[in-house]
Amino acid sequence: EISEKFDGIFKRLRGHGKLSEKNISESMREVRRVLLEADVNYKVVKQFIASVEKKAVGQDVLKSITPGQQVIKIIHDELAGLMGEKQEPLTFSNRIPGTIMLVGLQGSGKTTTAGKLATFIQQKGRKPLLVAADVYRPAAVEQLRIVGREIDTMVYSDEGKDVVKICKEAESFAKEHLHDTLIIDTAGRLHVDETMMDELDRLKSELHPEEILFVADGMTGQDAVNTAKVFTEALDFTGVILTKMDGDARGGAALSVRAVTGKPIKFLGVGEKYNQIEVFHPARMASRILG
Amino acid sequence: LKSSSRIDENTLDEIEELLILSDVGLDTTEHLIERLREKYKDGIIDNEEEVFNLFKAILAEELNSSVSANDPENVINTKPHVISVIGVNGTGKTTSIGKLAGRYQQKNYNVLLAAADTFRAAATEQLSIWGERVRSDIIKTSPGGDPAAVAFDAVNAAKARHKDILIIDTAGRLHTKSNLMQELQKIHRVLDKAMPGAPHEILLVIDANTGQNGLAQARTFMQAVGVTGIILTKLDGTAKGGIVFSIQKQLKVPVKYIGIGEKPDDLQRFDPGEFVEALFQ
Ligand SMILES: Nc1nc2c(ncn2[C@@H]2O[C@H](COP(=O)(O)OP(=O)(O)OP(=O)(O)O)[C@@H](O)[C@H]2O)c(=O)[nH]1
Ligand SMILES: Nc1nc2c(ncn2[C@@H]2O[C@H](COP(=O)(O)OP(=O)(O)OP(=O)(O)O)[C@@H](O)[C@H]2O)c(=O)[nH]1
Ligand SMILES: [Mg+2]
Ligand SMILES: [Mg+2]
Repeated sequence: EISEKFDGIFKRLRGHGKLSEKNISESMREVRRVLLEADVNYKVVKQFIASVEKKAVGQDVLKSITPGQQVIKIIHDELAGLMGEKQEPLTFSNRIPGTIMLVGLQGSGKTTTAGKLATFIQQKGRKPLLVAADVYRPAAVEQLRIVGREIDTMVYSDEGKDVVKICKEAESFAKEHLHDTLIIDTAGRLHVDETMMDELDRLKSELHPEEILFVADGMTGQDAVNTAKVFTEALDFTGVILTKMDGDARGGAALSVRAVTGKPIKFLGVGEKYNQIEVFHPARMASRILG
Repeated sequence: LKSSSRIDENTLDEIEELLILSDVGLDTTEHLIERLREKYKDGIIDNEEEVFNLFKAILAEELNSSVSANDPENVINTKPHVISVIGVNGTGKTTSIGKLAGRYQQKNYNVLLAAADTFRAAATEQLSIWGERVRSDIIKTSPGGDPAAVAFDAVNAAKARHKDILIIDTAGRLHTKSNLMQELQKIHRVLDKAMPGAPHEILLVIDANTGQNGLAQARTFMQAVGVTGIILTKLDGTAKGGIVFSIQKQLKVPVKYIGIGEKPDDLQRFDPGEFVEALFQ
């Protein structure tokens, strides 16, 4: 556990002197190991270590805590700061309906998360309409219909295969039936699938969503930076939802995605039920990544 | 005289970065590079290309027990041959089962599917559509039903209908949820009860995007019910799936198939050489 390892490295330094380059770089080797094991991207780890080293070297050793604890605090604060200083909630303009679009790779948890978001904003007094825009996956529309039924939320779907048309019609339906928010569930897709990425681009320009949320699996490893980078370059998404965080994945992908896109992580998915969603806490995530 | 008895450290750094970026993980990467150093000090390598070729051979060798003599597609000793497909949420179990059933049907095996995910919305409907696509019958029950009961009924149906292969689709479950792991153990106990020795194959489905948590998944499923092989999915993306090196090394579980897309033909037998080549692309 990282604090014990650091105390070992720093035990010669108690109470006086400055944090030297030598013992900082020794502890940074340990931090590198911890972050890589937590699935933070290799290049993000390099940059992170470099900036922490700069901050730590030459600092006076404090009397109240061990030098190891002091370095950990620097690391923890740097990590939490990178995650985002505060919570960033959903953005709603005065437009009716407001639109939230969920995007991401196959199996990341979009359809389930659509149900969670609907529940979340329903609790805030809004009246969402779920939109079944995955016309590819077997029984995807049925899946969303069942989700809607479970949480007592209306679902718009039709038999067509034109995703933009479905969403435009959902928009009209929403206005007609006084739904103030559209939550669009899209099909999982690869960032390297040009046709499918183009579909999202068209959806964005036709619907002007207030929120485009990139739904990413919490256990994603090194490739998180590649997918996030392509999705953000294509869509300039507004936030990230990291799912399946009720498991024991350390969630280093959170730091990678944040470092590479600068976008806020807005929510964590913490289970399969529709109330199992949490607003993201930067400091808590930092502790989880550090193990 | 060129004294090349040391590998260029830059080349090794390059290799280390490549492996870590491929989700091989720090410990396993260090182990693999150590193997390279050892092989290297017994001989002389003059250029970078030779180092890479030697290294690819080492990597392929590490995975080679995957191509075991017990290839399930050639050795089917029982009728029905029962395959249980397990793994955490969203990895591609249901889709892989559809593809696998299609492969067996093309080889003239008669396949029965069991929709034992009675929990997730439209899981049964999803498998049913795959069943229609690849012309396999399906045993199912109503939502919220007992997955073990579906498994039991499916074995009996497979016997009664003289099916060659029975494939059980289970619900995605995080390995950290002990009640769900117990549910899986119960499904397997019931399979064994219905047909001693079943399930004959236990395939763990792992998403190639998964990082180091993949090893924890494999270890926990291995401890709970045993795993005979891995299906590594979504290799048509940019993730490399390097976690399989750790899984092979620490748990000796081989990769049997890879998923390379969402269509029926997008399942291939695992080929270590091709997998290693793809790592370096
Ligand atoms: N434990 C857990 N499971 C989750 C969470 N979010 C989603 N899941 C599960 O992950 C699996 C995939 O979820 P889906 O909602 O179907 O994922 P998707 O992104 O819509 O999948 P595609 O449409 O095929 O791309 C399901 O078994 C969900 O129940 C979560 O936060 N925790
Ligand atoms: N690109 C790609 N997508 C895949 C592959 N295998 C599965 N998928 C997709 O991944 C998503 C999830 O697949 P499922 O078969 O529903 O996964 P699952 O493990 O059964 O999910 P749960 O039952 O909810 O745990 C679907 O959108 C599939 O089409 C693959 O090899 N490549
Ligand atoms: Mg979906
Ligand atoms: Mg499934």
